[in-house]
Amino acid sequence: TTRTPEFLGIAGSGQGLFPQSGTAGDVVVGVLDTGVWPESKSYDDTGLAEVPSWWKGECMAGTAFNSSACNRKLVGARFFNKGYEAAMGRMDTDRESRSPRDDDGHGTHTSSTAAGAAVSDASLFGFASGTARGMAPKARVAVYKVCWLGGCLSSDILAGMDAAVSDGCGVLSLSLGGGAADYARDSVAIGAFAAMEQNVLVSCSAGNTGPGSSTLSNVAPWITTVGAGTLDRDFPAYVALGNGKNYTGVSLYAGKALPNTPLPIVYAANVSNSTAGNLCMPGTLTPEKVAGKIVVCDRGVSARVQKGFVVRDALGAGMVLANTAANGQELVADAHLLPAAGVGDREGTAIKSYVASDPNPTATIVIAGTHVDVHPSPVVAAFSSRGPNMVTPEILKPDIIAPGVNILAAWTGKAGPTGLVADTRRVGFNIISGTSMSCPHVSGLAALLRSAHPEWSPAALRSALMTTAYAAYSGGSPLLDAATGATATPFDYGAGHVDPARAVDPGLVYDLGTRDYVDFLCALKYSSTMIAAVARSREYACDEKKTYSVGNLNYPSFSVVYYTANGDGSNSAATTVTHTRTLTNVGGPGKYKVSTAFAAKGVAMDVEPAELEFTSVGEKKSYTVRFTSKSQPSGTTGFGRLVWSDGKHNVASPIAFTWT
Amino acid sequence: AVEQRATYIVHMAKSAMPAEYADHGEWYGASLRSVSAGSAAKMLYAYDTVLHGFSARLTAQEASDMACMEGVLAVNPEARYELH
Repeated sequence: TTRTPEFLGIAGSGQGLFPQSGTAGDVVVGVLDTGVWPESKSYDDTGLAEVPSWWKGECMAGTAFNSSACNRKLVGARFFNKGYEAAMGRMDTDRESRSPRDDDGHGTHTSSTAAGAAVSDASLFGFASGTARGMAPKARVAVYKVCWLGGCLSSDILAGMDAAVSDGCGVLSLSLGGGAADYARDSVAIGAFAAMEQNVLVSCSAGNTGPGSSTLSNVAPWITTVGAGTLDRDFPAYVALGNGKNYTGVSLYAGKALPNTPLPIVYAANVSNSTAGNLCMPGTLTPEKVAGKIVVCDRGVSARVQKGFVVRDALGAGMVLANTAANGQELVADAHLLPAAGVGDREGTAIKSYVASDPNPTATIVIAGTHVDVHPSPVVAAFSSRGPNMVTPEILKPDIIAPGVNILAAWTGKAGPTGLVADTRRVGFNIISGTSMSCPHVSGLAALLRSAHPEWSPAALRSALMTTAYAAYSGGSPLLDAATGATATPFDYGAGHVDPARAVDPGLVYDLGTRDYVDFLCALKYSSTMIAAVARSREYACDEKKTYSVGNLNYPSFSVVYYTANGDGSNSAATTVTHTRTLTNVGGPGKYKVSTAFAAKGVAMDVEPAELEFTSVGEKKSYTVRFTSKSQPSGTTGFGRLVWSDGKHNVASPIAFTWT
Repeated sequence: AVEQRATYIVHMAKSAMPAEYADHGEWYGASLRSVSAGSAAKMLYAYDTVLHGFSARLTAQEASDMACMEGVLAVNPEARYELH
């Protein structure tokens, strides 16, 4: 967050796009996470007006946490541990605080990313130095501690959401998830439905189980699902081999440097007593074979920083952490406890090849600090979970991507930057990666949008963020995927990368309300009991005479699914899938024309009407899209984009085609 | 042997509350006691804003009995979520 406001176009003059006072402080972002470290400067309330009178939040006292810890920035702090202690037994208060106190760091990082105050001279050991600030620096923060050292239990999450909505939060940020579950059994989806009904936007992380397909969590259509991308900043480290070859990786190591003279380098698999020794798991390295050497470890299974600890514990001098094919060329920087560099799959393979072929291989590692203006950026993070949506394939998820790689934000004073018990370092800010980090970026941006447009519904806010997102670099080439180095698709980035400067003036929005989502559940053939479990009311019923269609949910994206007719992997005839959408004018009068672009063989698209004219704010106009496809082998996918433009606004929707 | 208890989320139909109860908390408590011999089942939270219902530590049999009660929409076992 010393870089993301600039990367997102909301630093400097970009700040002027949004209110700096008044309604800006009327939005409270509720963050359900591991709690808060209230002493962080990111919760300084200088310059903020009195807390709005309607706010009902509370500052709960507990272990090492006084009710006086809250202020005009941190307006609420509660904790919910009944489910956790019922399941896990009484917590050890030497290890974790029975209070909103953040013992982990994750919650302090996410809440300060969303709405932290500006803090100058922020850095992690000098890396990423600058002014750290939340995306909505004038908004308030309320934290709801629902995650503990043993995880986050749904009974506590629901209690946290119950309190957050009741307190008056306008945006909820949840950087957590479970597997993909039916909406009626997913507590986050159930809590988010009620939040949506009460005009609260719920932003959730998509998950870190990419790049495999169908790995998303938090896919309910009333949730804003956020994937992760890189920003234009890097922390290079150079691995110089004895054969004269140099490879670039990343590192946040800040301690004593390696000697200038090259050191022996070994591959962990060859200095281990374990069959999986290449992974540098605890206790698997043989100190006699490792002492004083640089060890190449493969990424996977255990935490990246723990591998460095294992090498150090075995008396190794340094570590090269090599990506595997699953991570591709994506480089995630870590504050290792010894000189270390993370390298891509290609570089890792080359280094391991050198180690295997040279009888006396040597290397050194040089840490090179912080570089900015790195291109191309953003690139979809390899770890970011991907579509298709397993629960409802007709809803394209994730919705959007935002910065989630190497993000600097506030940190707890209770744990070191690696989170390892052995890490006794304490830092005010830490750099970490995950969709946990991209989610609060969008939560903060939603708070900014809400301050600019307090009358917009959660669906309208999300629509603005999605239809103005970009899926191509400024030169016109499509966004790339770090996992493959190839072009990314809407299954990876949804509508694209968030662009708040454009989202504030989207021209048109796809709005949705409770009844639309209930109709969606009717289309899914939910029973009245299941609908009541999600929507909390038996008053919502499906009309037996009405034909419901999932594809008609007024979503800002399209997911067109052709189901195999013959059951033998083929479709016998051309099939037409029809989606209807309604646009609401939130700009001035304008005549919008549609254009489509798609790269799906054998598909024809027809939009009716092809022009929509709006004369007043709030005016609604509908259109229908017919997608006609000839037979395609099962498993085929294709992608496209539909754009309504009045010459000033481009209201863009991604399209994903699936033949299944 | 002591039967294992686990946490369940019990979804109640708010409008189905019998007239004899003054408020929903009372109804939830009575529903819980009615399935739990000796009132061994413990309520963790009563929810009011994002869900109508409560969470409680129940045996599998108690959860099954609860699911059959009038006014109960669903009884879901607790799930664990992870930070991303």
